[in-house]
Amino acid sequence: MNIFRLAGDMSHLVAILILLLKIWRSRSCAGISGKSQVLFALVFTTRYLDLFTSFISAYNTVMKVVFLALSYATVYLIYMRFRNSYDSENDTFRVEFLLVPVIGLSFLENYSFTPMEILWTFSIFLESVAIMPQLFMITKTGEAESITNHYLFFLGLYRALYIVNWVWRYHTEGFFDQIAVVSGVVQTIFYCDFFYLYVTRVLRGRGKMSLP
Amino acid sequence: GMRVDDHDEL
Repeated sequence: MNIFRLAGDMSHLVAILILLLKIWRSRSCAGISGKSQVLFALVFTTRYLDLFTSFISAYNTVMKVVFLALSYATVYLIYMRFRNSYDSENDTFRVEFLLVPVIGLSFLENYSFTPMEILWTFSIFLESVAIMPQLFMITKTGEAESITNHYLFFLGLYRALYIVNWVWRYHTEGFFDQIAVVSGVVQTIFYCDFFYLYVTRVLRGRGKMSLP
Repeated sequence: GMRVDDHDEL
């Protein structure tokens, strides 16, 4: 554990909480892609199966359980509790275009050809593209509420901090997780355009922003 | 190298 990794995990947690509290307080999930949230729940489910097989640390176990619970709570709020506000007409990204290549790749490129490792790899690859339905939705509707932008900012910050963490771990421990690093870098690139718009528009007080 | 049974990151 290093400070970058911890800060990355905390950014991730803050992002998830921002989204959950936004939906809860406004009693609405307008502008939120339910598809992205289902994909993130799937990411956590397939990655954290090792909760049953290996103990790493109390921190690790607690965070996994918290991420799982929060992601399922978010999906519940969108599709059950506040489903009347769910904007399904604009949440039209074809998820199978992500799932098919990701499933295929996780069978081809993994650390060992076992169900647990293939599912772990699947979760890493899926996480790198899971935000695409949300970004697609923003592009389609032309704008996002500032709170949605804060959510995306902390999600992107989490990814950026994880890269710093990997550089740190490579130099201090010789640790290098090729699958996580390559897909992590790809994932972070998706946020670059968004980061630029966030800094130039949202932080300069316009509140809302639209993607070109 | 890394052990495949030890994914310690979240």
